Amino acid sequence: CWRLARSLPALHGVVQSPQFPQPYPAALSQQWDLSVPEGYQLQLSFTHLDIEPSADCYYDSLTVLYDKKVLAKFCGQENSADGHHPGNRPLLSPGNRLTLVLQTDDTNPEPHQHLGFSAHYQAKDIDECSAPDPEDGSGPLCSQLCHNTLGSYMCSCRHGYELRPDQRTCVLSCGGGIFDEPEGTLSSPGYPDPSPHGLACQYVISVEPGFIVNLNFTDSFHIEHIGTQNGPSCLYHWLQVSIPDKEPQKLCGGKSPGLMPTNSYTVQLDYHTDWAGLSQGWSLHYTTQRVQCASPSSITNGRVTPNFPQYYYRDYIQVRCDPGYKLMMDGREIKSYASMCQKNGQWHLSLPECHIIDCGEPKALLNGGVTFISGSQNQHLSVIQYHCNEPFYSLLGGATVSYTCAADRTWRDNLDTPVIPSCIPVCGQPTVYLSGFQR
Amino acid sequence: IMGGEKAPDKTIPWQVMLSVDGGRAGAMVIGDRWIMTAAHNLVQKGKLVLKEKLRVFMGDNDAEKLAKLTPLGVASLHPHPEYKNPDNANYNHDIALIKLQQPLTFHAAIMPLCLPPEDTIYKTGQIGMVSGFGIKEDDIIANKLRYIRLPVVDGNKCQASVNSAKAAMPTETIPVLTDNMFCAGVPEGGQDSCTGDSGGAYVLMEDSTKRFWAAGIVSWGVGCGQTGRYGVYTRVAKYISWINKTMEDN
Repeated sequence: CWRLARSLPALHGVVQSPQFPQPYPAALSQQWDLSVPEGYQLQLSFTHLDIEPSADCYYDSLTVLYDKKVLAKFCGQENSADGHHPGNRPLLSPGNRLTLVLQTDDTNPEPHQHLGFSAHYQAKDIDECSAPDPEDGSGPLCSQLCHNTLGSYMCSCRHGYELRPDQRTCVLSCGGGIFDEPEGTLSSPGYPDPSPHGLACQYVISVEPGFIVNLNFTDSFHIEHIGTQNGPSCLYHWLQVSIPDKEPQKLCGGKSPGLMPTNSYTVQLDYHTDWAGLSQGWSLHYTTQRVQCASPSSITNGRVTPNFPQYYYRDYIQVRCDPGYKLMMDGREIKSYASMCQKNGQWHLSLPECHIIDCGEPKALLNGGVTFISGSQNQHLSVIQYHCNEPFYSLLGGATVSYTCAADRTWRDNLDTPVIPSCIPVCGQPTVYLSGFQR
Repeated sequence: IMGGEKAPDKTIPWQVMLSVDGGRAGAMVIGDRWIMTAAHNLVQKGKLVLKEKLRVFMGDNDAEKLAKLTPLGVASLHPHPEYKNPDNANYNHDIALIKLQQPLTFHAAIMPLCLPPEDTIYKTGQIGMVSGFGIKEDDIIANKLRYIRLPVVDGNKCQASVNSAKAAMPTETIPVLTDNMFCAGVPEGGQDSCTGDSGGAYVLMEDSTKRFWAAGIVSWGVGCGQTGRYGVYTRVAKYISWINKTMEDN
């Protein structure tokens, strides 16, 4: 990069008379050859010019030349009556070069001492696309499309044509086009001009699997057809639409097919014209959309998130069960569930089910027991009650006895505690008391 | 038990029968792993008996039936550390705990006794009840559990009774009466606990709850059922801290 930078002309610079801002010497003849890179014009702007004024800048002068042709000759001071001062207006070279020549005579009149000049130059991009053909000036630089770039330009061609080796003109060529962008525009060669004869153009729209292509023909549609009793017959000119696993469809006539869903991620279009007849051509804009998956059915005791009106390729769904229920799939409990809409329009996992949880058998209470109050099979929200084997054991004062099967699958009392109560022995209370009535 | 009666089934469910190296003694249930008795049942001639030689029975009022049962396994013996009675003359701190290997399941025939709050005052004249399989009035060992109701005796009267015994039997070494003991009985004699009852419970009933609590442990006496003599019992309320600590530490 260092060598290249040194070898290329600078994009800008400053040029000044000798000893500026001191007065320039007498009997001087000095030349500056300024240049900027190819593809740019050189623009010169004077920030100061003070050269001894004279008619036609006879004594002292600064001459501006391009290719030995004098563009301007300056002397004098700004607003001075004599001489020719450039003012504030910049000078634009026809090309990327410019030559300045400062010539002074042997004397400088007293008492004023003239300071010379100071100017800066810079490269200015040329819009080659707006310039006429440099060869004969008869036509545009590019025969079809022109793209201006900094310091240069580039020609390109519409679909159906390719650039000739001269990098300027286009030749008809409509084969091998593959369109893999999510959307785009296709048209017959030369559209909206009539299609050339002898065409065999192939267009392949092929996007990522998981997306489907929709063709949308513009209203301006005309492909030569032969009228028959059964409608138009695409005998000599046709546009054939081929979709995998379907019969190819030939289009012709003057009526636009309009919107044509393909339900495929790849479509081939073959445009054929023979050596006679007239087809005005066609144009279409294609778009793509993601493959749609069936909306998941509702989950009993659970819900599917997110809830979209439709689900498309790469959309994810999750299933969450209501509190007290667990995710089950293929007879086994799963911790979580997520399924993605695949490129074939199928969910990668079938939907799970939400089954009610159970807390299992309640812990046995030493010297006590447990009674089921409500619910069944230890399921969520079932209620049990602990009791002690009375009268020999009793619950500690304040102990709770009712437990409910909670969503975390533990039996919990009304204080949300999973600890079961304890049975404390009853002391000093025989079941049979000594009795005596004799006095 | 002298002058008492047979206890109907399930009326004294805390009663435990001990067999220590062939001798019979009493004890009481105080927890599902703990039995309380007199230290002198477990410490003989200054030595702690082997726990393997101690057999623990409970759940029936018939000693012959009890003896046919499989004894409960003993995990450890815990006589009070200050019990020192080499000459059978000092029954101070006559209290011991027995830890069972397996917890008991309580039912109508086996229930624990309550323990009193520490330093509970025993009211003189309050009627308590003592039970056991020991000697009855005809000097015959009782094979059916017997019980008798006896009042708590005033401490001074009891001390006077011991003093009179000392005077009457100058050649005998009468044990000393301490604050860790209390007396129960009647001055006219004939009603008392006796040999074989030691370690059993002297219980009082708490009026408000009608619950029996362990007030005393049958400890010693001068003869049995003699006129002017009383039975001497270990004062359980003095040992609540030791009981709790022993159970917690073990």
